[in-house]
Parts: sequence; structure tokens; C-alpha cells
Amino acid sequence: YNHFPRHLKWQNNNVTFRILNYTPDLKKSDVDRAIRTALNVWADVTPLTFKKLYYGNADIMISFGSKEHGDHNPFDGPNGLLAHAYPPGQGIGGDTHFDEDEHWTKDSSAYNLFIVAAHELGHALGMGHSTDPGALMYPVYAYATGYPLAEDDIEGIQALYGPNPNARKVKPKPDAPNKCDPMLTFDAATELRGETIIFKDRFYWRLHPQMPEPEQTMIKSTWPSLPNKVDAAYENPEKDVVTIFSGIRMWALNGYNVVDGYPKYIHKLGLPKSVRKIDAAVHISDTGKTLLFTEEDYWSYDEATGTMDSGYPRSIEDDFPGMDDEVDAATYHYGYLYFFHEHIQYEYSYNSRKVMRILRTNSILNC
Amino acid sequence: APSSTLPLSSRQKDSWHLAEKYLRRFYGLPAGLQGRQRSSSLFQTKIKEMQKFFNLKVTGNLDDNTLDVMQQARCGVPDIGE
Repeated sequence: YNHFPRHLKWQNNNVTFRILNYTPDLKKSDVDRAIRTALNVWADVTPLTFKKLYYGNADIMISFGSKEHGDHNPFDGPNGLLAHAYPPGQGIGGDTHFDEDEHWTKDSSAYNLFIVAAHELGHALGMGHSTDPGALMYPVYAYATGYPLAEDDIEGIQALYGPNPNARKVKPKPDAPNKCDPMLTFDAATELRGETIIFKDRFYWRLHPQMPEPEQTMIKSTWPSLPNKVDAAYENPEKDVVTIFSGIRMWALNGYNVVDGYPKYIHKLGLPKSVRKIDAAVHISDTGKTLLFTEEDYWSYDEATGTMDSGYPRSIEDDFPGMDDEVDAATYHYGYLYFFHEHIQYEYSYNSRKVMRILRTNSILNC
Repeated sequence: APSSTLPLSSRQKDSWHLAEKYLRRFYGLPAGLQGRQRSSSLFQTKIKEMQKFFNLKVTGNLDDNTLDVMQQARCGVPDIGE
């Protein structure tokens, strides 16, 4: 996290706010609710209280405006700059402006007002931008559901104001995973139209063969309807579909679009109801089979017939000698299976039926 | 960064213009002539600051990843400084 220079903050914990005008994109009550909820996010973790004024000068004056809107910090039309706010202080200090040329929503269909308001009000209270992509105070817009603050945000605001003396327990989002953590584990891995996608917590890394440096993004920024955590994923390149597993549900993606009719239950694939989660999945293009790993066993699914192969489940340890007995994630390239378990990656030759190399899990992330 | 003496394609000019606006707004790059800016070490330093902030590979060059981030919708408050 960062603060503004001189750690600007409100000297009085009782802060006033006033909403000067409203966007026509939402009902007035929706705007009021978004702003109030955004303020409560910060109030819940600090001693700050927020009182709404309906006339006169408040500490935080909130307004919607476009292009040049009176502060010589013009907006830029749709997209680009979404909003800005000033750090605590007299006059314009604390004031929060939203770009009216954006389309404001209360869902993921455009720019979610609550998310942007929570971020901007963080500035109005003294928070600068965070370098943590999982933090609310990260400068780039990302849609997310659930509790909006990461541990990084809470540490930052409490460094200014201290904790809430009457705090109810909050469960902050974990900070973004560090790709170069030597003990890094993966949740899932898959190919997607020539790129490799690695899932970890609320995030995923996208690896392009020509670009050594992976790009980290929040899952919900790309696929708002996917859950925050993915258990397994695989691509069927013939159908141009990526299947995502989380708990007993699965989603199908066609590129970056979720296919209609999903999620479905994983048992539709022919798995018994006793299977509550898939740990890893990988499609072997040479055989047309998809291997689904659960605990110490695995299943083989025939993509052409849409049925489970007979004789399964089988033991991972028995059929993949040299491998651990459980798998976190798996991919397949040019005759080699790459199994990820904890912080170790096994390069397994499908033809020779043996482990050829052992690497760190995060070696794939240019570490 | 390419030398300011070599002619740029229209796409490259757009990229440099975008980067200059971005760095001026969010990283305190002082205003200056675009031609001189591109080859200045200050310009490269600011690109590096931005790349470090966003956990990109720090090269000082306007690669595709860097330009991608510069085009993402975001908050208008500077990332560093006042």
C-alpha cells in the first residue's frame, strides 16, 4: 500500500460527505446505496464515522462530471480515466469526482459504481495507490464480488487511523500471489488458444509463448460469472472449449466468453456423486481423452463419445510412476504431461511412462 | 527507446504519444517536446518506474505489455508523488 506524501489524513474521525449530483445511469437510491456501502467498507475497519449532509460544505463532496468539470483535471470521455479523488484537506481535499461519460452500473456489465467509489473514497481518506493487483487501491479497474478489501488495504488504512474499536470480524481478501515465491502452488492450469493460463486464488497468469513475462489478472475481471477459485481446467482444442471446474460445478468457455447453459454439475460427465471436486484436468490431444484427477485417483473421459472410459478410477501412483499420489494441476505438450503438485513440477513422458525432469512449479512463470 | 532522429510509423507515434500522456499524468514526467522526450533518459526512467509499479519486466522500453497496461481503464490519481 501507499499513502500520500506527508501521510495526509482527517484529523477528526467524524467525517461528513455530501452527494452533489447523480448519474442518470442508475436510480438515485442505487447511487446512495453504492456510496454508503463504499464508506461503510472503510468505516468497518477504522474508528471513522461518516455523516451525510444535504446542503453546505462537507469534507467529502461527491459529484459526477465530464471532461473539464471545474478542477483543471479533466476527464477523457468513455473508458480511460474513470474517476479521481483528492487526499484529505481543506477545500477540494477529500472531494471525489466520477466521470459521467462512463456507464455506471450495479453489476459487472459496465463500470461498477460501488467498486470505483470504494477505491476513490480510499483516496479521500488518505490512501494512495497500491502495487498489489489484489488490493482495492490498485489503480486499474477490476470487477470483483465479495468483500472488497485485501489485507494490504486494511493495513494501509489502519496505519493512518488505527483499527475499529468495535470491529466485527472481517475476512479480507488475500493479497495477490507472488509468482516468484519458491513454495508457490497452482490451483489449475490449461491452454487457451495457444496461451497457457495458470489459476491461483482469485487470479490467473496468462503466458504467451513469445513473451517470457506472464501477465497477472483477476479471474473475475475477465470472466465475471466464474467463481473466485478454480479447482481444475482443461482445453479441448478440437471443440475450442475450455472447461473450468470449481467444486461440483463446471463452466465451458469459448475463448473469453462463457458458453450458455453453464454451470453444470460435474456428474454430467459420468462421475459418481461421491466426487465433490476435481483436483486437476488435462486433455491428451493424441488420444482424444481427458484425464480428471481427484485425490489419489484419476478418470479417463472420452471426448468423442462423451462418456467415461470403463475400468476407472485408477490410481495415480500406479499409472504414473515417479509422480506424487495427488495432483494440483496438469498440462500436456508434445507428448509430455506436466504435473504440478505443491511446489514441484513433474515432466512426465507419456510414451516412456516415466518422469523425465523435476522442476519448481513456478519455473513456468519466468522465475 | 528508439532514437528521436529516426522517423516513426503512425502506430509508433500513437504509442509514444499515449505513453507520454500517461507518464505525465501518473508519473510526473515534465511536459516537453515529444521528439526530445522519446530519447531522454528521464523518459526511460519514468517508463521503468511505471513498469516497476505494475510488476512488469523493467526494461525502460515501450513493449506490448507496458502499452497494454497504459490502455486499461483506471483511476485518475497519480501513482507517485503529489
